[in-house]
Amino acid sequence: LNYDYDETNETWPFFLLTVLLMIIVPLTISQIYKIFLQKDKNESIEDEEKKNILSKLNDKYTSNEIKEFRDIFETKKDSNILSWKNLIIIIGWISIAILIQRINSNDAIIDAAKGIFDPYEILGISGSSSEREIKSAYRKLSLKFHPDKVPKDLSESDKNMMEETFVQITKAYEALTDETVRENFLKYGHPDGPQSTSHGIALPSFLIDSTSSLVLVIFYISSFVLLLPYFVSQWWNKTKLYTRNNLHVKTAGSFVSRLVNYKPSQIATVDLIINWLSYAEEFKLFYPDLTPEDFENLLQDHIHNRDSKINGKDANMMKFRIVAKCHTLLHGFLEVCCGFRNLEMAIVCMDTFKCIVQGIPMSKDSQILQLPNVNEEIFKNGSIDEIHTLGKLFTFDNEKIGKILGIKDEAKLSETLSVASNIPQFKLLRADFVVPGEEYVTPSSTPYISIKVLVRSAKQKIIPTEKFPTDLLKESDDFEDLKNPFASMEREPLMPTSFAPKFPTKRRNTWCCLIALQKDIKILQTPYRLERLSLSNLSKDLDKRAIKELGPDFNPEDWEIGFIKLPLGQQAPAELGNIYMRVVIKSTDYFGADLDLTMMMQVRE
Amino acid sequence: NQALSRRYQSILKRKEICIKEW
Amino acid sequence: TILYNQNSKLIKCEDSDLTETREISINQINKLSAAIIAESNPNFTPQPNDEHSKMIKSLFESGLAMLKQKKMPEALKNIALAVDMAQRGRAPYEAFGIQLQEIQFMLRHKIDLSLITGRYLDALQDIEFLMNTGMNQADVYIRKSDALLKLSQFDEAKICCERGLSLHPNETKLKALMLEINRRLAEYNG
Repeated sequence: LNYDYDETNETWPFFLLTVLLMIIVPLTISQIYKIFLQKDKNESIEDEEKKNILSKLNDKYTSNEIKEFRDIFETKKDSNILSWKNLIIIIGWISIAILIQRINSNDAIIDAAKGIFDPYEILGISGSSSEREIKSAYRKLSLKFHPDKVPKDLSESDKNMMEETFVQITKAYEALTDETVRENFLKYGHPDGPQSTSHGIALPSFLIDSTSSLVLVIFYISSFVLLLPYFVSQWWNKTKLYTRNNLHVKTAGSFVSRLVNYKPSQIATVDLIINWLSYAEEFKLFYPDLTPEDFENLLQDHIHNRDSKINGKDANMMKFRIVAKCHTLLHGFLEVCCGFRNLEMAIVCMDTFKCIVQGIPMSKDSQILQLPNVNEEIFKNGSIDEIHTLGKLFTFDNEKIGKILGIKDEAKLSETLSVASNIPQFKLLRADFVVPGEEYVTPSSTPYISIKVLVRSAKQKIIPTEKFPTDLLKESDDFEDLKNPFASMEREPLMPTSFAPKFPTKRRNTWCCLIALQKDIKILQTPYRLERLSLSNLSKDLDKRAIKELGPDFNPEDWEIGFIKLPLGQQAPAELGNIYMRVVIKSTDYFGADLDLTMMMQVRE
Repeated sequence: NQALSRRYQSILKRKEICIKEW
Repeated sequence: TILYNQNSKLIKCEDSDLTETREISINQINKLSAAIIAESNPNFTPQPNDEHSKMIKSLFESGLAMLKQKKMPEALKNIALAVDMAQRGRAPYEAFGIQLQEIQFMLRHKIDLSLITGRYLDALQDIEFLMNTGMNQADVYIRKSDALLKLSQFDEAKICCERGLSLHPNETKLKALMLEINRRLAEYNG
């Protein structure tokens, strides 16, 4: 009925120690793990960057202004040695050491520990001794300590001590062997039955002394009334204000309202999307003094390669920040388009993405103008027949290409050609609807889309599908792959850093895959982001293979076939028949790296 | 009728955009 | 707030409250009320006005006559005029079904003439208009793919042809067009 506080400082150190260990030990383990793992990860990323030619060229062609911008705005990786977490860990371990020392020097605790009955210790044997060992230990000790065996010339106190020890030994032996005693020992920790126990509160009494109790009350009040609501409101605002895609709620609302009011007679253009982007709440939060018109001008300046000035002052840093944010905004906008099932708008959104990443306007020459060192005037006024695509460009020899693009410098031409030949393009080999384990698509089954492509360079000639034997294009029969067909996509390497010197941050190319029904050209589901694909066909002995292919030396095994698997959000219909779907795969970073195909789903019994 | 008429009127604007884009 | 002008019998909205959708609605209401007020016959029925129909028909037929005489550009001009008149001249409350059919019929001829006289962009716009009104027949897709091909928009032509084929899988003309489009695309991509 009466709970006492811990006057003798016996219990509260253990309580505090437990709490500290619970926090500090996992924290320490995670920090150590992170430090070592991060080192490995950083090393592998750096290695990869060094090997990839587009990353190197990207660095080379990035302007100093952008590099300055990155230095200012990119969050530095937290120095692994000096950080708040490490400080807390160090303080924590020091506190633990102090506590342990206090416990060891506290007599009351040691006394209490002495009172603990440990039969194994009394008998001098290990905790896992067998019965025979227990019996033999008992016999040996009882011979030594039995009152009858004790030497007669000992003092009274010594005799009492020996007797006590003998009693302890007997109790210990019985605790381990005799049934009832053993039961007592197990239940109450002592063979004699329940010992006196006391219940108390494991908090030091100085906490409730008059002065410190005031401090404690203040602490409670401030944490519950001030700190707790503050942290909860911060967290709540953050979650409430931003959607799943990290888009500000107001921005998402503005996109939705634009699409709701969108007139179908209006043609969607990149300029329209840029106009819509300029009303994003994120921009307002960055620069509350600027208007949407200013933001639109900044974006258009970026696309048309102009220097930005606002009120006469240099606005290039602002422009970079705005442009960098467009990545999140455009992905968010793409999701909204898919929510409205508007394929045309989604396609224009992806085109806008490319324009912003490469910093060039949308035109029929975008594939060529995305390359570095191109002299736009010479190219556009060229007299050679229509060249708008990278593929067409590579039908000419290098010298001719230099003339077409207006590049006189040999080194620059070679770099431009490197970029052009490393932009990944797709050649469609096969596209099917696959139900794992089945030969056909049956009614109400769950198929997925499996597309086999050849990831190739514009420099390489097109290899017709017939050159590849069908077993290279077959679905894997492996049981693991049947259980989870999409796991194989996770094993593909991440896309390398893109060549996008005008974009303020380093980025990787992704492909957004849209699936629509041909019947009503409406998008079926949210876009699938393809971030991993092997580009080995581009880098492995590019020139050698460019000669070998299509000739008698052609070996299909030299080429890696890319498998793109897209999950379908809905089941096949219950009726038999044919359904046509259009799959649009658009790159976020490069012009000319897209794929657009129509597939037929044959629903059969 | 009004919707049809609006769609018809937008043809000129659409033509301009096509010319610019293509 | 919406303001009503007693004399002109039109409604207006404060500039500050004016949004694009409101503007469209207000213009629509004004046009409709002006048309009804202008109608002198108190017992008007939503049948198409005979006078209008006669004018439109005569224009259209003169166009067809010129077509027979192989005078393509003039034929096109007349039919375009007929279409324009059908759009602007008719009162908005006349029966929609009849107006739509009339326009669709005339437009088909206009499109063919545009294609023949090489006005591919005009033809494309009219074809897209037709498609917006729900016409999904194979020959609409054939004409659109053809127009896009002639405008050198190969990617768009391929998309259109694929859609046409998915709706009309056995249409031979579309299949032939598809081959042609693929050939031109291959050339375009080197």
